[in-house]
Amino acid sequence: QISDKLEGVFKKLRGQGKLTEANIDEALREVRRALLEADVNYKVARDFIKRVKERALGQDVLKSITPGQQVVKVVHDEMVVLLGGEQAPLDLTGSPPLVVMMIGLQGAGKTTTAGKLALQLKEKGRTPLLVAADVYRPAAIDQLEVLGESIDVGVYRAPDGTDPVEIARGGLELAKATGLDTVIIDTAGRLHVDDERMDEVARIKDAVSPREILFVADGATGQDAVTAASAFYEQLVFTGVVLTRLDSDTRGGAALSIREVTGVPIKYIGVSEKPDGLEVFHPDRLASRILG
Amino acid sequence: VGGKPRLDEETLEEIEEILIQADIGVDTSMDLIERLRERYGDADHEEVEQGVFDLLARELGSMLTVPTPIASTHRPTIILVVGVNGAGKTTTVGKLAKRFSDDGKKVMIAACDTFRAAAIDQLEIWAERTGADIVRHQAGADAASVAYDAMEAAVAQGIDVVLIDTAGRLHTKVNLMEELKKIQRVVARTIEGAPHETLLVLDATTGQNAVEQARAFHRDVSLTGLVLAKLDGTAKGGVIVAVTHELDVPVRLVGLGEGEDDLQPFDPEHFIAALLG
Ligand SMILES: Nc1nc2c(ncn2[C@@H]2O[C@H](COP(=O)(O)OP(=O)(O)OP(=O)(O)O)[C@@H](O)[C@H]2O)c(=O)[nH]1
Ligand SMILES: Nc1nc2c(ncn2[C@@H]2O[C@H](COP(=O)(O)OP(=O)(O)OP(=O)(O)O)[C@@H](O)[C@H]2O)c(=O)[nH]1
Ligand SMILES: [Mg+2]
Ligand SMILES: [Mg+2]
Repeated sequence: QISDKLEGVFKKLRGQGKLTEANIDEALREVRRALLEADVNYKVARDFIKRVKERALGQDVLKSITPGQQVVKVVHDEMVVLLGGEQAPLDLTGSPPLVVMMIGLQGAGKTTTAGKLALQLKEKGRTPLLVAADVYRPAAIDQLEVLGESIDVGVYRAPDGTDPVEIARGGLELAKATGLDTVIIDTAGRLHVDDERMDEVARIKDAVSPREILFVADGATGQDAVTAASAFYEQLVFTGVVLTRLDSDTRGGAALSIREVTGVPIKYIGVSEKPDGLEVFHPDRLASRILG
Repeated sequence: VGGKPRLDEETLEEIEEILIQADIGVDTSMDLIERLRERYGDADHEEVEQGVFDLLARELGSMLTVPTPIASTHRPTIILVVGVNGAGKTTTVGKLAKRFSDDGKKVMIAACDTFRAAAIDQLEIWAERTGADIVRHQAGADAASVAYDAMEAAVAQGIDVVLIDTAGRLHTKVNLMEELKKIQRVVARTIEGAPHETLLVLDATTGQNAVEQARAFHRDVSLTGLVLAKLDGTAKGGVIVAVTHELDVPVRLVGLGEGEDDLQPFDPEHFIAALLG
């Protein structure tokens, strides 16, 4: 427990008389260690600790009778601010059909999240259409169809060999023609260092002008979260982040890294494999989890 | 590293940054830094320059178990593939099927992911691509029953290697880990010494949670090897240093892409060189 650790640090320092800035540094080293163990990116953790130190000193922590608790409070509050303060909803403004595009690395949880999102939107009274634009992964289209079937949402697919950009266009056209108001495009997992694949997804964006582009990432991602997120952001300027598999015991520091480096809000978290396993993101809950 | 007459704190910080950003983890990084400080704290410039890299490479190397090839002398050799959701298990099974087929082995795939949408379809495509047989039931069937049928069929048909694909599961889900233990028990009862290999597939982009994943899977189904998938990305996969050091389970293979030939034996030297950049 980070608060216990810090109390321990300050107890030890108390005996030396008045607290000094160096004492705060020692406490913050414990915090930094906790952040790194939680997979927060190295540079993000360093910059974050600098800001926390300024705030802590500004708040007269040195004069407090419970400096450990106070430092934890500053850290927690600063983290909540960084993670986005309050919840950021999906942007559904504009005339229908609106397009939502899922992007991310291989295995992040895009297809499953597309299904979860479709179910949520349907329960809110919208009429979603799932679009199967992953032409590479074996049975990816079947996977989306099975999901669509299980939640009674239509899935648009095109014959083998159709270009993903054409599939996206076709899905949008079908939605327009049949009066469906939301198009959710599932794309193939791809590496940010695969220029051809990154170019493909940029072309899909140009073709259908999504209202929301959701970067889907595994909640257990380590230091690489920053590299991948920045590269995807540079290419696509995504508008929201979904962190999946947070039903595991991973601390989720990737959330802080991705948010800090791209400035994009985390909109949802995945908390189970089932179609109802999508929750709106709560910054304070994740902050407590990262701090352990 | 360098330009200074000794291994100063600034240089040690730079090294710490490299190690942490490679997902080596705080404890392991601090251990390595401490060893460097002891060994080179007062050394002169030239000795430090070359020494630091060599020492790090040597220390990292000593924490990695020497990989041995996958057991394939039993007939049939049973290989159980496990791991959390999305790690790369099914694709690794496909690649292994190709590898063994290329070696002239008769391969069978057991479709024991009976849960996830189109998991069996995905595996059927891999079986077709690689010329492997496949044993499958309908979606929702009992995974252990599929395993049992595959074992019987493998013996009856003179199969050389059986690759068992299992559903992704979080190590924190007790009921799912129990299901996995049951699959392993059924396999063990049906074929002497099986499974001959139990491979945990780890996604190279995973952070420190990979240590917990490996601990939990090792405790529940006794791993014989790791597969580090998606190493063709930018993630360094440094978390396997702590995993192999703690559990003494070797990394046997690395996944370097989505194609059937994108699987290679783990090369510790190459891995360490890439990690240290
Ligand atoms: N426990 C849990 N599992 C999840 C969650 N989201 C997705 N999964 C599982 O993670 C695995 C990968 O999910 P997919 O939706 O296939 O991932 P993807 O990004 O579409 O994968 P690619 O298309 O291959 O890039 C599947 O086994 C899903 O059931 C979640 O929030 N919790
Ligand atoms: N770039 C790259 N992608 C990989 C590699 N291994 C697997 N993938 C991709 O990762 C995604 C997930 O792979 P799967 O084989 O479906 O993973 P899984 O562990 O079987 O997933 P679940 O069964 O849902 O738990 C797919 O898009 C694969 O093509 C690899 O070594 N490199
Ligand atoms: Mg997918
Ligand atoms: Mg699979």
